[in-house]
Amino acid sequence: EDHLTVLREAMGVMQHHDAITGTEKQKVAFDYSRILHQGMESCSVNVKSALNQLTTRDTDATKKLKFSFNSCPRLNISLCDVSESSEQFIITAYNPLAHSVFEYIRVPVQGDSYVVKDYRNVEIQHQIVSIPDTVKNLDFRKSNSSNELIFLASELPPLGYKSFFVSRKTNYNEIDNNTQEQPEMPQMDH
Amino acid sequence: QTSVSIGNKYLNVTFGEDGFLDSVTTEGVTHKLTQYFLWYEGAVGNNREFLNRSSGAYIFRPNNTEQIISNKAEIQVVRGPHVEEVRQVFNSWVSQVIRVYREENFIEFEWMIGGIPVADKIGKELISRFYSGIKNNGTFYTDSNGREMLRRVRNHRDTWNVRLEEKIAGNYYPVTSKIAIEDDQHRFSLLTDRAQGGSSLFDGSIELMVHRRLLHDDAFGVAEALNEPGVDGNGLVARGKHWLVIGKKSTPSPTIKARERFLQNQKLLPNWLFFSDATSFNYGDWM
Repeated sequence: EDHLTVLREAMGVMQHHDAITGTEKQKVAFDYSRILHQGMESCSVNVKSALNQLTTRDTDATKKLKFSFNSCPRLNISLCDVSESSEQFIITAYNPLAHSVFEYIRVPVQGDSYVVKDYRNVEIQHQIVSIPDTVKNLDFRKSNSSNELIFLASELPPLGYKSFFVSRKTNYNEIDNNTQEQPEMPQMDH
Repeated sequence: QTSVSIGNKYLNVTFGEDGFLDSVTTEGVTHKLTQYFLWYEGAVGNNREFLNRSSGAYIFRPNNTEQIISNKAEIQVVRGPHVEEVRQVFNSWVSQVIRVYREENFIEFEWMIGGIPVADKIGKELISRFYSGIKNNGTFYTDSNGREMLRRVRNHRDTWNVRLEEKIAGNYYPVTSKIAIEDDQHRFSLLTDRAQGGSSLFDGSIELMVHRRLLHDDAFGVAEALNEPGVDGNGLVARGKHWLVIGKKSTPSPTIKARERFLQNQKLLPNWLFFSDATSFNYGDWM
């Protein structure tokens, strides 16, 4: 409750029109950012705890698997510490809507050869695109990533989640014989 | 030197030799559709006079001049199995990526503006303006506080006779998440990722304000010019998205309005993405 209240109080402060419209003094704008960031960080403790209960079964094999579930608030400038620096990482997408959705997930990466798998050991087709020079050259964007990895997260269940395992290929000829082929894309009418 | 197109099974988007958006083909109909970035010069007024205040944080008051950012866009085309995109660079501080995803029935515009240069001592308010062939007769629709779409009529107020002194600002309305125009047959809407100001100043056009940097206070209380420094002191850089939906009004379910609504849901209540480092265990354990 204490963690949640930090964000509740921040949201209370953000009800003021200055917090939304840009009619505040610059130093106040910085302070709003600070308050909101602290609220989000505080709540992330609850989110990690909840997701760890949802995603792991209490068996001997999974007891040791506790995930960090980091957010990447700077994805809008193609920055994410985990996806850029890890040789393998997991992306978990939680769908807050009451109907199934699909989404093209787009994350910055350093390499140009990856394998994306879902929870059924099915390899997901992906695409690597370079980050536009105009973004790469932003002075304040400190990053070594030069590409973005794109794949389709299909059929994310209502009020549920799906996770994807992403690993960087070290050898272009590496073939995983256990991997199944991606099934035909289902018709995705809403 | 040649025109370029990107697309999927729903849409084909064409760009002219100048690098600008030229047309969109969908449902067997080709819509002439162009898009430009322009800027209005912020008015510099005398704040002692109520009707002659400067453009500032509280009020948008252009001095009735508009300038196009660039007459030509340098473009780069990226194609792949999931997304096709055209990257436009207009100058050193305005660029955009236009995307069509394989399974999506909309066009994504990811714009990046800033830091807006002000060495010429001119405050600038930047807009993204689209021109289409839709005959909307001065009527357009904006949402209000995200609750409902309200009908707006250019140079008109529903409850009194109005004669606008400021033809641009007087026709701007808040756009919380959507602005749209339509005629008997077709509808064209833009969805935003944040609240912005918008209007339809000409028949067939929609414009949204994407960034502004002003050098004078408007004397409504903040006592500062809207001149955000950004990280490096050269002005704030803004990056955001618009999603464009265009098509026939009379289509079998889902209708174009229903498509807009689903898209709004997905964009405004997006999936939460979480990232976990997995270097300490293998895929088998995780599976």
